[in-house]
Amino acid sequence: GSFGIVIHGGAGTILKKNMSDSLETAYREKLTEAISRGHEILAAGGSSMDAVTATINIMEDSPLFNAGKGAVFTHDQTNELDASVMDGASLNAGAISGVTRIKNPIDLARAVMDKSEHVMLSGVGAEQFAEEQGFALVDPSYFYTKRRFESLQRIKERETTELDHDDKTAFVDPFIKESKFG
Amino acid sequence: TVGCVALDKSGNLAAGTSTGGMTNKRYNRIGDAPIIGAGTYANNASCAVSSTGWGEYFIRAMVAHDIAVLMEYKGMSIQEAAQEVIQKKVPALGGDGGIVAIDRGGNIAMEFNTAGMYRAHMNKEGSLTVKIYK
Repeated sequence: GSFGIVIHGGAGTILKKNMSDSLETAYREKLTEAISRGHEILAAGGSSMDAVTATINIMEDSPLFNAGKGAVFTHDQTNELDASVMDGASLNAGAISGVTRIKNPIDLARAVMDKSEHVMLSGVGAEQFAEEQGFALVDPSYFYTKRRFESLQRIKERETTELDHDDKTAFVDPFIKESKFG
Repeated sequence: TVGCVALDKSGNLAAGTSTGGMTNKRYNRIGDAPIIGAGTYANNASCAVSSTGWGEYFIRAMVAHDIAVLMEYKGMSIQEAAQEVIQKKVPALGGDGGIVAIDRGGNIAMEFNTAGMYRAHMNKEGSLTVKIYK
């Protein structure tokens, strides 16, 4: 049977002129690593859900993307993570929102789908469920990255809310070639 | 935000999305990523979809489910359905962003209305496509 896999790492004002060669290479390499992992699982006859979660784990563990380790900061200087999964065969689904101590949120969303009667859990309750399921909780400082923290500081100065990867956020990226941007 | 959709050898589809949310967000604001039907949807009868974009608009437009039901009820291809929602419906509401999707035949869509989207596709033969810009 046919099989295939597609991934994204976020959309926005991502322009070549604003991207250093080294950063572009880093993104391409990480996307390749992630999708290859999922393809490996599918080629070996593994399930699409296993491929999806293993692939997303790699992107969650990379500071390049706004998920897991590379998460952006809230106004209160915390990292609040959300995730969801859905299985096309059973139409079962799992989702979590607003967690601050789960290293790989997609795995917790899958646990909600597979090991609870619920579809969506949030905040402290979701983390209580995680502990009952044997998830190790990480210290919130695990999610700190200088790049994202500095983005927040600059945005706070302008007191606007931005989507990840948009032009203003991209400008504050230390890899950005154009020094004229703040 | 990151996401993945996959079709396995048994013909089953799955979708997943994970995000750190929005910089400087307040009031426990939640975007589309954890909302089934907006940021994530999968149905063997149509397709699997993962979204990334301005969450409020992707929730209002129920983007992921919309693409799936345009295929299921109106017989659109995955590319037609993705374009209809991402290039017409979402901008009409004022939002922006993109999706990746795959159907039971292994056909895919990587549709976005922003300047760029980090994205990659690998098919059964292992042929790899990695793109960033439009």
